[in-house]
Amino acid sequence: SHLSLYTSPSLPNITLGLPAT
Amino acid sequence: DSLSIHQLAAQGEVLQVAVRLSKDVSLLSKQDERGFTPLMWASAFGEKTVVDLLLEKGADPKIVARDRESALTLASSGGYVDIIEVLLRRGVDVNVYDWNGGTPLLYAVRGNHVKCVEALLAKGADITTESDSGYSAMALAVALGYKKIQKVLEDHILRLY
Repeated sequence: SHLSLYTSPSLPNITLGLPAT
Repeated sequence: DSLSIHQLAAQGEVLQVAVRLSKDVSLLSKQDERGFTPLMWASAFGEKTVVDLLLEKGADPKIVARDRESALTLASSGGYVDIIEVLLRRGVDVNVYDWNGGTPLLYAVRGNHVKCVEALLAKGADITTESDSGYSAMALAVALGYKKIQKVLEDHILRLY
């Protein structure tokens, strides 16, 4: 049977795309 | 049928997870190359039934991965409030932080997960913690324009003072 693999969990960059404070 | 315990946990294969554990209970705390346990994979993919089974069999929810990711932060980022609540009932640190300065609350805000923000605040999430880049939960909600989250945070602050 075809094994579908989930990609490893990852956490997003919380402030991606936001201006530096 | 050679999926790893981590893949089975992520894919919600609760029976196969149970079978693997019955043959080798040490798989409960098996960390992959980044330090992620089966509980973290199940939490990241919202597999509540598998989370319940792993905890019942004795998985340690307090283990953190190499960059200090935790089952709670992964569930918070994914917006899985039911998993957040079962982990908090197991006494995990609601304010666990990782090397990005991320906390469960900040990940829940980033994901615009209102119910998760409420559940974390109800269990004492620190609203003042800032990410490495200096964003508090409120500053993040405002910057992202998440009005509902902003309201939940404001109401919480009013209740505190």
